Amino acid sequence: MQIIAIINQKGGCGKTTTAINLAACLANKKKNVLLVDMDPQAHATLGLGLRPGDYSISIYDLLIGKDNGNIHVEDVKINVSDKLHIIPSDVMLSAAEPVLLQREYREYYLTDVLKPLQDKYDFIILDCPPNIGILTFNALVACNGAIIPIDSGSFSLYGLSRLMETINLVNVNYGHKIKVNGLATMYDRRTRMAGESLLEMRRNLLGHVFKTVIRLNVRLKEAAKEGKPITSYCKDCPGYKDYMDLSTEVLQMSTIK
Amino acid sequence: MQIIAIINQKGGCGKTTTAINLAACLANKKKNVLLVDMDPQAHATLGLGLRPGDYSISIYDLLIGKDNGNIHVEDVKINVSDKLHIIPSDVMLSAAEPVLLQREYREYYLTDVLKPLQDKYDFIILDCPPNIGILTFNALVACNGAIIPIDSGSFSLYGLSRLMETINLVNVNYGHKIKVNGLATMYDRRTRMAGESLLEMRRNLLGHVFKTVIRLNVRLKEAAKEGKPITSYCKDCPGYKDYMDLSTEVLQMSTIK
Ligand SMILES: Nc1ncnc2c1ncn2[C@@H]1O[C@H](COP(=O)(O)OP(=O)(O)OP(=O)(O)O)[C@@H](O)[C@H]1O
Ligand SMILES: Nc1ncnc2c1ncn2[C@@H]1O[C@H](COP(=O)(O)OP(=O)(O)OP(=O)(O)O)[C@@H](O)[C@H]1O
Ligand SMILES: [Mg+2]
Ligand SMILES: [Mg+2]
Repeated sequence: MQIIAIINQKGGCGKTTTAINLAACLANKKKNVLLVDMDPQAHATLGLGLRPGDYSISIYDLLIGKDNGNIHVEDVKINVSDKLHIIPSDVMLSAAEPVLLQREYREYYLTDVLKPLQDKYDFIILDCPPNIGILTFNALVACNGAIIPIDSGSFSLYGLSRLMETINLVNVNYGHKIKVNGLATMYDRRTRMAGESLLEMRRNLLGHVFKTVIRLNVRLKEAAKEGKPITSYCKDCPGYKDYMDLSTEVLQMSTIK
Repeated sequence: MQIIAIINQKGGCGKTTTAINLAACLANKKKNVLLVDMDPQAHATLGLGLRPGDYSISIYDLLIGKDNGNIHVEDVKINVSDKLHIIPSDVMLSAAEPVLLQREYREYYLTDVLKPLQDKYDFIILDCPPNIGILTFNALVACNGAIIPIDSGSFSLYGLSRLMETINLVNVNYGHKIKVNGLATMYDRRTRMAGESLLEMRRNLLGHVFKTVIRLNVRLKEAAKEGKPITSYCKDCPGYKDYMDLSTEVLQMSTIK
């Protein structure tokens, strides 16, 4: 099972758009995929058409209720399609942060929740909020791969070295070997900045950058508004092609064939 | 003195771009302006060309050191130009959050720091991080106006009602009357979604939306990369015209002429 965290503390660089559409494209290729929404703003949940009234328990209950063991992933997950399931988020999750910080082994909570799923899913995709707090840290400890979406603005590149430091810290302290790759998002090839920022990203990440580039494509925004992944909104657009290409690259790099 | 908080928990909707360029346009019109960077990622600081080595104390020291009274704004502020000053941020600020949470009257820390500046500045602009934590809450308690940048994606609109609830909470519990206005950012009039989202924003905010719309303009991204506000990067582009128009509207709505 491959667990991939989609992380970047920079806001608005395409984390949720990548989490939803990569998960949907992998499911399209007959992989069993679970999307976990770790953002209290629940945008991955909303982006798949779910509204707060559609579900009564969420990732919050799984994390906080972990110790008394009477809530399981089975009770919380929602089937978006046969192959694509989601563990929804909820604004309550922001109340979980101070609670988790008081607990021992707080960084292992998500790892413990996902452990029983080893043979049930091929991929678990974790959408993270725009900060490196306890929720993102849980995702880093639980994952074995990380994708860092980077838009072509300069602010996205500034935080990269700090993010890489945090990932190295997890690798050293938790005996992990998280495979990290950058992903160029919202790429508008009409602008000079896009090409420059791609070069800078490759340099900062020592070449660990996907060949696939996600182009700026309004269909991706429209799909999110309709509550659908791009695979069921529009198959004849750059957004669909780019995320399908990304899923091909992810499968090539993964041990799961 | 008008204190304006630039807030939206949605990441990447144009908070920092608005904070830097509105501050620079007001300074251009001979107002005395202080920009306060409340984001631990320090993007407003970086976007004005400052690097961590250029300063040794930041907003972190002002907030944490407030009680022993030996650090003043005078010692921390950096003059970007004659009329535009900035209180820089620093990654240490993320360590301030758990410290502030332990203190009594923690939500008043920024208010106390800014109080002595009453006659020194016409405008103080507060750039906030993409969450509603203790730093953004301090900004809300300190401000008398708030600007909510909203890009045309659907995710930006989802969090609006929760943000308005938080602002109302501050108004009721702290006896404030924060004037709130939405600002359409990254507006690409070639897309249908831009127009739709503008209508929805006006509906959600009961008409409290600036007439000025900030168009999508790569010059704004380029300026940030160069570490300059748009006023000193390019005066012949939509980004400059739109932020100058915004500053005109802000002056019209304000008591400061
Ligand atoms: N390739 C793209 N083309 C066009 N629009 C895009 C693309 N990728 C993302 N977007 C839009 O840009 C906005 C930001 O993307 P998204 O919300 O996925 O970023 P995020 O990193 O998850 O943000 P946050 O930091 O708030 O979690 C959204 O409105 C989304 O629809
Ligand atoms: N009107 C615009 N036209 C083109 N690019 C823009 C515009 N406004 C902002 N940008 C770019 O979009 C990206 C996001 O903007 P910005 O960083 O200001 O948002 P933010 O809300 O401050 O993000 P965060 O939530 O991370 O603090 C930046 O790369 C910025 O340069
Ligand atoms: Mg997101
Ligand atoms: Mg910002």
